[in-house]
This record gives sequence, structure tokens and C-alpha cells, in this order.
Amino acid sequence: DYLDDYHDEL
Amino acid sequence: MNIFRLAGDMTHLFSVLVLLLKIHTIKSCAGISLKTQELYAIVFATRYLDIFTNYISLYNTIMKLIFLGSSFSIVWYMRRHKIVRRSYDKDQDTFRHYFLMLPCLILALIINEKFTFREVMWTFSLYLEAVAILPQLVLLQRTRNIDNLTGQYVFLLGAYRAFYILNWIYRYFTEEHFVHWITWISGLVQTLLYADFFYYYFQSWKNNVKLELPA
Repeated sequence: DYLDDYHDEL
Repeated sequence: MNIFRLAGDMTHLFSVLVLLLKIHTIKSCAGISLKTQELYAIVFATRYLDIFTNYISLYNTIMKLIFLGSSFSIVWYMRRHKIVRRSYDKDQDTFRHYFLMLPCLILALIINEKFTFREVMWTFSLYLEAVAILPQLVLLQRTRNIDNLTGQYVFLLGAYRAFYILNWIYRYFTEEHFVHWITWISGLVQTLLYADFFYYYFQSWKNNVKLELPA
């Protein structure tokens, strides 16, 4: 899923 | 959020603050590569396209705003501020940075996790970030006198990268489905670029002498 993926990183 | 990720974000934040402090208080950007700063502004602009559409956490949104705001204001200072821009080492900072962007874009179009506009842009920003420090490292090598703040800025940026790698190792063992080759390889390449700098930084620190990179 997009949200619990590495996209939560900066 | 694990301790490595937080340490990585904080060293990243401090690196930007050190740079802004230098520019704002000393009114000097000597030794700082505008090319690298422009690339970072592009990195953040392309990576945070989802800033207002995808809410992750307040922490996340604030950090994104700080990175966007600081990178664009540093570029503004170096280009437009009438005192700061005089200290810019224009003749030394000759790296053809725009040439880095096209290969990164092509690579992002070919190698990505999902072929959507946002994901390709996100991937492009990862590739570009990996090489964005190059103009700065070239400039450091040319500048015989590296002042403390510039040295600390690059050191903190390198530390941020190192902590992110520890963060990925941690996440790999604690989370399911956390295998992201693109992030890892581009992050590893980016961190390795600092290896040489780190070596000389620690040497100068250990021997208590001024940081100087060999020509």
C-alpha cells in the first residue's frame, strides 16, 4: 500500500 | 519511525540549518555550490508532489515544508541577495549540473516501481539526490580553504545518508514487504560518494588540523 510504504520517508 | 530514521532526519535538518545560519548571519556563501543547491531544490520539488494530497503525519508535512522552503531560499540567497551573492565562487563552481538531470529522468522512466507520473517523479528525485552532492564535492576539492561551517554542512549531509541506510536495514528486519532496491541502491551510491570526504574529515578532526582535501 502507498501509505505504509517507503513514501513515508523524506 | 525508528531511531535511525529520526537521527537521519535530524542530521539532515541540522545540515540545512547550518547552511542557512552561515548564509544568513555571515552573509557569505563562500565554498557552497549553487549547482548542488539547485539540484536539491529540484529534488524536493519533484519528490514532495504529494505534500497536500497525501497526509502521512504532521511531522512529515512540516519536515517537507522545511526542506522545500530552505532549499529554495538558499538558492534565492545565492542568486539574488545582493551581499551574499558576491561571495559565491562562481568561477570554481563549474560543474555542468543540468547534464545530470537527463540521465536521471531517463533512468526513472525505465527503472521504477510503478509507471505513474508521481512514482516516476519520486524515483527521479531519488536518482538525482544520489548525485546532487557531486558539484559540492568538486567545489570543496578546488577550494583550498574549507571553513568550518561548510565542512560541517557536508559532514551532516553524509551522516544523514548513513543513518538512512541503517534505517532501511532496521525496517527490512522489522517490517514486511520492505524490499526497495531502487531506494537502497541509489541511497548506497549517494552515501559512498561521501566516503572520501569522511576520511579526510575524520583525519582533520583526529589530528586537530584544518580540513583540506587533496587536489
